[in-house]
Amino acid sequence: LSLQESLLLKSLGLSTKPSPKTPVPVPSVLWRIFQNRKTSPSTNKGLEDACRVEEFNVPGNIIRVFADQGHFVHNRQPQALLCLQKRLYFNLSVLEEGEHLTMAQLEIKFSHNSYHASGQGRVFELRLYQTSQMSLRGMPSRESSRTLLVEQSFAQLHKSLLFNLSGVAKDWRTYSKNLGLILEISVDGGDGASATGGLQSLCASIDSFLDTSLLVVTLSQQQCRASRRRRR
Amino acid sequence: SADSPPVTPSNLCKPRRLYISFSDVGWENWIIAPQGYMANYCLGECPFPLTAELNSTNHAILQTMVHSLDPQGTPQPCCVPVRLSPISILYYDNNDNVVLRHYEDMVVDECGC
Repeated sequence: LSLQESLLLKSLGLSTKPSPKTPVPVPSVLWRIFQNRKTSPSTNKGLEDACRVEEFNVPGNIIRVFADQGHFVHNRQPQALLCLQKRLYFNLSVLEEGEHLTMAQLEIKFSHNSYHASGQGRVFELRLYQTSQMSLRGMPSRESSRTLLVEQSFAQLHKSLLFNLSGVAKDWRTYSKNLGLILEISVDGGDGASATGGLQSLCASIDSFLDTSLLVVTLSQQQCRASRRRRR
Repeated sequence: SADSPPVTPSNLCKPRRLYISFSDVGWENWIIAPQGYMANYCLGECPFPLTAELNSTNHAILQTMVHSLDPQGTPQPCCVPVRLSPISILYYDNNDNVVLRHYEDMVVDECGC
């Protein structure tokens, strides 16, 4: 790198010039925020606070969307009513030391809305666990090595579900112990599931489960503090 | 673009057009958007007497006066940015994550003495 280039990268808070290998599509939430900022009227451009994410009302000047790097857990003995069990893992090690995490939001995306008759309103149960100990690959994790974070039922009517995991993500960073999460989705036992046509057909509509991602907002104390001091 | 400074020939202190193209510096494979942006810069004289539109500080008014009396001993005040805007950059990091990053004070909107 030429000296100028490395100094410019440094001023942008980057230690090296990134070299992406398999560029992924830009998440729509980031593109929307980028477009909002770009098209905001020039009259209040100077007034915008680049160190605050208005869309989530949190301090921050860096927003990342991490793709899930986990894998499905295939149980040798299928558990009653369980449609899927997946390990979720988001590699937050790319966050730089001077970045303060201010928000983390998990999105579970389904490939389509279930407004058509077959899936309308079927009720599922979702449980999200924080893993505190690793279990062997493909083996279900033991109860004692995980903490229940979320347990809720939902009717699969929407494209995605959002969960605030700011506390969990801050723990990952503070104790640098990120062992991921376990996601379980099962049929709600209440609606007489066992009486109708078998687990597979009940889980059929949940098969539209597409993917999970974690949106993380951080505040670069180096960039946001220095500029504030200068302005004052 | 709509927010670029007016192009009126003048040697007074004011913003000058400067477009930064990321592809010119070979960054197009990791910066997703924008492809470049109008950064502008300040250039021009701060002559005595300083007029209101030159966004001058009281000290600059004083300095122009002294400069007019003793041009060799005291220089003119500087022409510097007095209002700047942020920009946002979408890019891929080394782990192929998409990052949206906001940077303060990257566009010169107004200059002053």
